[in-house]
Amino acid sequence: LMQDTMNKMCHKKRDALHLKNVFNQRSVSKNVSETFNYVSDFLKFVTEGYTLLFAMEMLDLPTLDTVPTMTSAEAEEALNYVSTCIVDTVWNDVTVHIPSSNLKEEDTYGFCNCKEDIEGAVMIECENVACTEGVWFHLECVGLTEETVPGEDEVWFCSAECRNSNKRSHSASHTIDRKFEYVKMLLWRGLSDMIRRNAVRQNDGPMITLYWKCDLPQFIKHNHTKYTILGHRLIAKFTGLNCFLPKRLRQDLIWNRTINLSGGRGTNIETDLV
Amino acid sequence: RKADLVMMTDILYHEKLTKEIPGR
Repeated sequence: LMQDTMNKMCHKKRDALHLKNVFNQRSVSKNVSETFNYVSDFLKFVTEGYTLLFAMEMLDLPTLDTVPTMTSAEAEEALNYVSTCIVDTVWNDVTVHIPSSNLKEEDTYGFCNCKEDIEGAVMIECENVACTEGVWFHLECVGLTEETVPGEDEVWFCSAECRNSNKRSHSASHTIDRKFEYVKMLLWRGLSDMIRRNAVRQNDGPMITLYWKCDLPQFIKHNHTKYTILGHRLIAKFTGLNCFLPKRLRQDLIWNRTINLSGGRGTNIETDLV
Repeated sequence: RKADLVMMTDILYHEKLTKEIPGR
C-alpha cells in the first residue's frame, strides 16, 4: 500500500517530490522495499505537515508558532471542529458499489428504451457518455424519422437529464482544483497509513485484522493478487461461519502479529519487517 | 498543541473508517 502511495505521490513533478527535495530527504526513494523506514517517516511527516497546514488555514494562523487567543474550552472545541473538518474533507467512500447492470444476464439487450433488438432499425446515439437509458436508440422509439434526424455536427440527447448532466460534467472538469484533490488524496492515504502504524505499535490484533479487511478493495484495485489472497484467507480464518481454525491458532494469528524489540508500551513493530 | 491535532484527526479518521466496514 505504501508503494502505491509513493507511486501516486511522487509521480512526475508532484508536491511530495518537491517536499522531499526541500527538506533534503535524500534517503527516501520511490522504491519502498529498499528504504522502508525512511519512506514511512517521510509519509508521516508529510501527513502531519498537511494536517497542520489545514488547521492553520482554517483558524487563520499566519505561522505555525502563532498561539490562537482562546480559552481552553474554546481551544478544545476548535480542535474537535478542525479535526472533524479535515477528516470529512479528505474522506473517500470505502464501500464498494457494484452497479446493478453488471448483475443482469448477459444476453439482455442493453440499448434503447424498448430494450428490444429490432433488426434493420436505424439508431441514434445519445451524446451523454454516461447515459443510463441505453446510449443507442431506435429512431422510432424517440419520435424521429430519417428526415428529421440531426446532422453529424449536431449534438443529440435522449432526455433533458442527459443534456443537463453532460453540461455539468463539462463545467466540473474545468473547475476541479487538482492541487487540492492531490493534497486530499495524500492526507487520506497518510492518515490511513498512520492508523495502521498505531495498531501495529500497540499490537492491536483485532484492529490489524479489521484493516486487512478494508484494504482488500485496494489490493484488488491495484492488482495485488498475492495480498488479496493472503488477506482473504486471513479474514476467512477467523470471521463468520467459515471460521475453521481451532481457538489456540486463532488467538495466535490475532495476537502474535508483532515483535517488541526494545520493550515498553507502544513500541511493537511488524514481524515481517523484523 | 500540534501533536493533539494530529492525534485527534487520526482518531476521528479511525472511527469513521471502522464505522463504515460492514460485518464488524
